[in-house]
Amino acid sequence: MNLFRLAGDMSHLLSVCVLLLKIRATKSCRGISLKTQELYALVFVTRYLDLFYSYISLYNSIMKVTFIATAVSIIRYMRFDKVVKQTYDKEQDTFRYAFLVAPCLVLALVLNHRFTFTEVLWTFSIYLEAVAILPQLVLMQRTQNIDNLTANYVALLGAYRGLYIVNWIYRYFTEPHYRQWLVWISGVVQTALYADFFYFYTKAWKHNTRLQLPA
Amino acid sequence: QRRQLAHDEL
Repeated sequence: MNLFRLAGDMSHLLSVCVLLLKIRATKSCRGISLKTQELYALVFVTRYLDLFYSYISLYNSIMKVTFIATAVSIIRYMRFDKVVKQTYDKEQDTFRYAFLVAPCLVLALVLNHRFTFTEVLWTFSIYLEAVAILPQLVLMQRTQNIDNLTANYVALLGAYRGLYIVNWIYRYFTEPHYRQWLVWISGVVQTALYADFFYFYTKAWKHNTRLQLPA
Repeated sequence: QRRQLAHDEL
């Protein structure tokens, strides 16, 4: 494993920590899209099915279990915690699951490396992860005051994707058989979705103002 | 082999 990949994973892990910190410490999930969180849970569950039949490393297994467990925990807070669930912007979080899930499923059935149950689900998770952030970005555009923890959460997720791209470039040159077009294209699409966010994020940071995305 | 490579990331 190279340094970029490790930094990407750590950034991903940190983003989850920041989100859990926000929810637990402030007892609020304001500005967080439950749709995005549930899509991520679906991404992890469909991708990490291989926990049952293939072992890569202890690191991989622990990370996989951690991502599934934290995703479930976040959803539990947002849906069932008496205090937290009242802070959920349900009326604003209107993105339709079907708009994202259906095209990804169709694409995974058509475009995959191998037509097997687990491989199609794995490919589906790659496509779905690319667009799962959309409900969160839409919600943030609608939210007037985006708090720092929410902004940092999304920034860390974006950093994770960016670092993975650097990791792919590195692996492309260091590992002769490393060719992953399907993963790369989805990853670039996913990272591009953050471009707009990062523009306003750095601008707010430079001027020391609160982040606000134009509608 | 190719499959294994694709699946070793998170």
